[in-house]
Amino acid sequence: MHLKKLEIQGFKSFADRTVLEFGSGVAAVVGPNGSGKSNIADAIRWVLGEQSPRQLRGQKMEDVIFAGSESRRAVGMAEVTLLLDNADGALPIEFSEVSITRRSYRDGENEYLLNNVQCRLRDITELFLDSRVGKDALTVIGQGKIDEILSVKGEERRDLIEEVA
Amino acid sequence: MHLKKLEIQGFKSFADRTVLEFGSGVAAVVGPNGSGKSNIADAIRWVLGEQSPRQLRGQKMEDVIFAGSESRRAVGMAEVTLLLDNADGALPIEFSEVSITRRSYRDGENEYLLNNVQCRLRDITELFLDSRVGKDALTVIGQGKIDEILSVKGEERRDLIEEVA
Amino acid sequence: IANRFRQTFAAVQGHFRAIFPRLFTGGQADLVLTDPDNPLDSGVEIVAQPPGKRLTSLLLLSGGERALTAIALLFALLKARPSPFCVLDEIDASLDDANLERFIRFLRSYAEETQFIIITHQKATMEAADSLYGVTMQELGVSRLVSVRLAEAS
Amino acid sequence: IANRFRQTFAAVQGHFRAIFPRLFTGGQADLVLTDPDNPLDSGVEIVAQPPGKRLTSLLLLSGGERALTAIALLFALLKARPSPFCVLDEIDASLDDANLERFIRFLRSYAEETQFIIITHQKATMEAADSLYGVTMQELGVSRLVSVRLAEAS
Ligand SMILES: Nc1ncnc2c1ncn2[C@@H]1O[C@H](COP(=O)(O)OP(=O)(O)OP(=O)(O)O)[C@@H](O)[C@H]1O
Ligand SMILES: Nc1ncnc2c1ncn2[C@@H]1O[C@H](COP(=O)(O)OP(=O)(O)OP(=O)(O)O)[C@@H](O)[C@H]1O
Ligand SMILES: [Mg+2]
Ligand SMILES: [Mg+2]
Repeated sequence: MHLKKLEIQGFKSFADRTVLEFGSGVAAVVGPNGSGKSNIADAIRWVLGEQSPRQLRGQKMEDVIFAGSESRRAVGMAEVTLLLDNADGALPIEFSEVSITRRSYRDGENEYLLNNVQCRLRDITELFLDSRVGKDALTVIGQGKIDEILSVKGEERRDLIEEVA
Repeated sequence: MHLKKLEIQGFKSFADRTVLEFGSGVAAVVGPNGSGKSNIADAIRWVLGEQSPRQLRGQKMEDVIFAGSESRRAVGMAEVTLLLDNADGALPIEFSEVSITRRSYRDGENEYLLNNVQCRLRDITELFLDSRVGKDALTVIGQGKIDEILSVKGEERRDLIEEVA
Repeated sequence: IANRFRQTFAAVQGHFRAIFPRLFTGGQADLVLTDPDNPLDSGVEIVAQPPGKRLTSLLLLSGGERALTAIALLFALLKARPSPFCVLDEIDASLDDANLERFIRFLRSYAEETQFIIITHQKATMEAADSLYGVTMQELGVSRLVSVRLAEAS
Repeated sequence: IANRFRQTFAAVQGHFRAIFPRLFTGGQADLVLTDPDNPLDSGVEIVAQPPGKRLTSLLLLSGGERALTAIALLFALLKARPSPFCVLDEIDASLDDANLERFIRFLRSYAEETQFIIITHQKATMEAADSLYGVTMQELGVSRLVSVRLAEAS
């Protein structure tokens, strides 16, 4: 399994539909301070089911929806889609390509889609259960967070190893 | 008032007597990871009277005394001296040069000297009272600590401004 | 006491309002007393709005924007009451090249009143310094000073 | 369950012991169960000793040594159970040039099993990547992708 594409629209500073296509190996994301790099990391954590606003550097879940800028009005919906190559069958599903989508509206409503078919968050978390990908595993290490592996209590570190088990 | 010289011996990784002479303007301290740069910042905070081991990245005050290395044995005393130019009379004392020294022994004993004459910590803190230099003022901003100005509570930020008042 | 605080607060606030847009090339920032009637008990909130962006909470700022905002406040405090010397440990670590240049220009302009000792891995900061001190552990575990020529530092 | 944990712990511990000295060019590190009899309730402590130094608490390590120790643990976890992809946000920020080179070499060697997306301001990391994605806010407040040629990125 690997990442093929990430589509972001209305999520944080990505007002317009933005598509990142990924190949294998190392992809570097670069750009000036405040341009939206960490927001891409947040988008991946979010589409994988993140429920805590603080993990997304916000105070409420609504903070992920594009709030407007000098030249643009706020939008009503944030949407992120992750397209994964599943040719190796790592995900327990019949498809060779798997897309997961999350949408969130200002009224707090969330929609999840699996290959464009509406589903529940549970269906997505179960899909990734054995794959070692997910919002809690080491899939996304946020800015400044690498030091946390050293500063958390011993029990939390055990949890990290248990995830891997 | 400005810094003329810093002498460090037996403090943290500075086993041998080390002297830094400063001119005016901007002095950059450079070197590989773990070479002892932040230990210099700690030495300045310590000689100005810092009493909290945690502010010096240690667990107990004894952690500031050179603990030995593969090729050296531990030493019994840490000593730091700060030489200040007081030609402008910023410090309320008759001398045009003022040196403050702090020594610490493994039994927890601390000695403070003002122009090579033993004194109390209080004498040093009182000397700096109106000078805006000291362990609590903005004299030393530790590694990773610049973000704290933003993340502390509003009352703590008020304290920062009060100190400046 | 309360009056002195009000005066100092007003001075720091004024400098912060002026320095922030110069560091960010635009935008605006402010310091607000949460309880203006009781200045000695009040909290001080920071409001920061980078250029072209909506006003949002400090939490949503990026790593570099937070560092630059904190640097603006540091310079505002130094402007209100200059400090004879100041030690800064890698405060330039998260800045991109453009923000680093602006920070360095500010540092140079403040260096007439305040003596700075800045620990850094950024080459641009090293080049802007008046003097350079190299620290090394040629003997493992033991720190020592060495003289540094710019070409090899970083 | 307890057996699975013990096996995984032993694997991660073995990898951590092997990776740390390669990243630090010497020294040693270990993972220790604080309560080996009850693995599922036990804490996991990290012991790290850079080359030539006395064994001390993690607190006394420098900023760069802490980052490199955490990176060693991250790679040990990835080695024990490779993850299909991993997003790293400026984990190279506090590394000096020599440690950065070693980190990059490790990243490259792990990139066969794991796809990495790494956010960075370090030129050496950009040069080592297989592909480069530029993010910009030409329209203030609105992020957009741009194609990047290496000479202008940072
Ligand atoms: N809901 C939102 N609507 C509009 N803009 C937002 C929203 N949430 C965050 N932002 C903006 O995104 C910007 C931060 O982006 P991000 O943290 O991704 O920057 P970055 O590229 O990682 O920068 P750095 O290099 O400094 O870490 C902030 O300026 C913030 O105002
Ligand atoms: N009491 C002590 N005795 C001997 N060595 C010590 C003592 N206290 C700290 N050290 C050593 O000092 C080193 C850390 O130095 P310091 O934090 O100054 O590095 P640095 O140059 O700031 O590095 P970086 O660029 O990574 O921030 C550690 O390796 C630690 O073991
Ligand atoms: Mg960022
Ligand atoms: Mg340091």
